[in-house]
Amino acid sequence: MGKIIAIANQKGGVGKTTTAINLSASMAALEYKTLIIDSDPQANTTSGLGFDPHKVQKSIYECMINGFSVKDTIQETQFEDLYLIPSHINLVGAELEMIDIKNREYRMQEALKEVKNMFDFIFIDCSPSLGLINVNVMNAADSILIPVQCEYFAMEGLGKLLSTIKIVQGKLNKNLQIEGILMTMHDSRLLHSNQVVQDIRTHFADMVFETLIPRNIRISEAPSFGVPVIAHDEKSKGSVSYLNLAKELLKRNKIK
Amino acid sequence: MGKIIAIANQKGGVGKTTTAINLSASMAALEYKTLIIDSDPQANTTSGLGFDPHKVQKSIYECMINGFSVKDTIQETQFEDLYLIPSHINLVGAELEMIDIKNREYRMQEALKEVKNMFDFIFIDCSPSLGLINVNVMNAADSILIPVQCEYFAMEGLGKLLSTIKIVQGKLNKNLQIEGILMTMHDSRLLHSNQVVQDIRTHFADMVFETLIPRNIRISEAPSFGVPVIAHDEKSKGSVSYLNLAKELLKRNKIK
Ligand SMILES: Nc1ncnc2c1ncn2[C@@H]1O[C@H](COP(=O)(O)OP(=O)(O)OP(=O)(O)O)[C@@H](O)[C@H]1O
Ligand SMILES: Nc1ncnc2c1ncn2[C@@H]1O[C@H](COP(=O)(O)OP(=O)(O)OP(=O)(O)O)[C@@H](O)[C@H]1O
Ligand SMILES: [Mg+2]
Ligand SMILES: [Mg+2]
Repeated sequence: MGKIIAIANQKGGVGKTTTAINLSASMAALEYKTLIIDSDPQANTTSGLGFDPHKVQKSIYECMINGFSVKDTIQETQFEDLYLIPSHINLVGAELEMIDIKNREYRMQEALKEVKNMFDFIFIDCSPSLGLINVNVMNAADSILIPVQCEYFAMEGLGKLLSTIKIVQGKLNKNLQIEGILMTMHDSRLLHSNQVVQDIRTHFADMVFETLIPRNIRISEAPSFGVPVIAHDEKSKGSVSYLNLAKELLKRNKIK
Repeated sequence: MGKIIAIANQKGGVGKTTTAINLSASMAALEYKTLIIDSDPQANTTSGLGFDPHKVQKSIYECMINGFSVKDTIQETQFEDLYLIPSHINLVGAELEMIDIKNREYRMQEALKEVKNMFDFIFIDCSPSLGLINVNVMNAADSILIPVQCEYFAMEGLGKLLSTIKIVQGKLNKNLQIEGILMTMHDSRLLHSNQVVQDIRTHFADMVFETLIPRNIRISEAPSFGVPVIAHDEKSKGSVSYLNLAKELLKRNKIK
C-alpha cells in the first residue's frame, strides 16, 4: 500500500492544513494506518494536532538536509493509527540550504522510501508556495489533492497550479497523478460560493470530489484544542464531511 | 510624502490582497494619490482591479531583474488617483534568478526611489512567503501593515512574523516600522472570532488598529467584478470598514 498524497495549492488559506489533519484523522478512524507530514515552516499541522513546534527536535528538514532516518522523526499522536512527522521553523532556511545539495529535488522522495510501506496512507501538508520544498513534495508524492476555497481568487489560481503540475509530471515525476480537487469552506446560502462550485465542476468534471466541505464553526474551533474536528465534535457537519471524504477517497482508489 | 507600506503576512488567506485593494481604493477616494504594487506571482491584486495578468507586459519583476524604469510599468486604473504596478507569472522565477545578482536584497528599494515622491501612499501586496521577493519588499518599505484573520492558526503565526521583522530591522532595514495589526474577517457572532480579537488586543495593545474588518459578502464578491468593494457596494459594511481604516491610518500618521 503506502500511497503518498500531497495536499497542495499555492493559494493561501484554502484549507490545506485543515484537510491534511481531518482527512488523516478520518482515515485513522477507519483503521487505516496513516502518517501525516508537516512540510510547512508555519507548523500549523503540528500545533493543530496538539504538539508544540518549538519543542520539536527532528522534522522532515533533518531528513532532507542531514540524511537523518525518517523513522526517528515519527511521533505517535493520541489517536490510534495516526502518526505525525512534525514541522520546525528551520524549514524556512531549507530552501536556500538545499540550493547546492546534490539531487536537491529528490531528497524527500529518497527519505520516504524507508517508511512508505509501513503505512496505508501518507499525507503531506504543504506551504502556500512553489519553492524547492514543494517541488520535493511533488516528487515524493504519488498524487496531489488540491483544496480550493469556494471563492473567486481561489478559482483563479487553479489553472496555474494545474499547469505547474504538468511541468512537474513532464520533467521530474512522471507518475504524479491528480487525486482530486476538493471544494472547501462551501456556504450554500451564498450565491458566489455556489457559483464557484458550479464553475469548477463544469470545467474539471470528475476530477472534483463529490464531497463538499462546508464552512463549519467546529472545524475552525478544533485547532485551538489541538485535536481534529472528529475528536472535537464527532456529530458536526464538519466531521461528517471529512469522514465522507475519506470514504470517497477509498472508493476512488478501489480500496475495500 | 510618499509613504511605502507593505501588506504582509506569511500566513495564507488572511486578507492581504483584499486589504491592499480596498485600503488603496479608499485612500484614492479620499483624494490621496495612491500606487498599489502587486508583488505576488498569483497576481490577485492585478485581476481584482480588472486587469488580465496574462496580458501584462511589464511588472515589478522587470524593474528588479532587468533594471527597467518603474515609471514605465505604472498603469492607470478606472479610479481617479489610483495607479497599479501589475504582477506577472514571471515573478515565480524571480527568486532563483536574483540569487546571483549584486545587491539582490535591495533591488526593489532602488527601483522605487524614482517614484516614491510622485505618490502620497504606495501599498505593496505580498505573497504568503518569506522568500527573497518579500525581503526586497521589506527593505523598500517604510512600514508593514499585518492583516490577521480572526482565526486560531492566523494568531499562531503572528509571533514568528514579528520576530522575522526584528531580524530585518536589525540586519537590512533599520527604519522599518510596524504600521499596525489589522484584524480581518471578524464575525461578531462567533465566540472564537471574538476571543482571537481579545487575545491579540491584550498582547499587542495599540499596535492593533481600532478598525475591525468584518466578514462581509460584498468584499468577497467584488473581485469577480474586477473592482474594489467601494465601487461594488459603497454602502456595505465592507466598504465602510475599509474607508474607516484609511481614515484611521491618516490619523495615526498625523496627516490632515
Ligand atoms: N471548512 C471550514 N470551515 C470553517 N473554517 C475553516 C474551514 N476550513 C478551514 N477553515 C479555517 O480557515 C483558515 C484557513 O485554513 P487553513 O489554515 O487550513 O488553510 P491553508 O491552506 O492550510 O493555509 P496556508 O496557505 O497558510 O497554509 C483556518 O483558520 C481554518 O481553521
Ligand atoms: N472581510 C472579508 N469578508 C469576506 N471575505 C473576505 C474578506 N477578506 C477577504 N475575503 C476573502 O477571503 C479570501 C482570502 O483573502 P485574500 O485572498 O485577500 O487573502 P491573502 O492573504 O491575500 O491570500 P494569499 O495568502 O493567497 O495571498 C478571498 O477569497 C477574499 O475574497
Ligand atoms: Mg496550512
Ligand atoms: Mg493575496
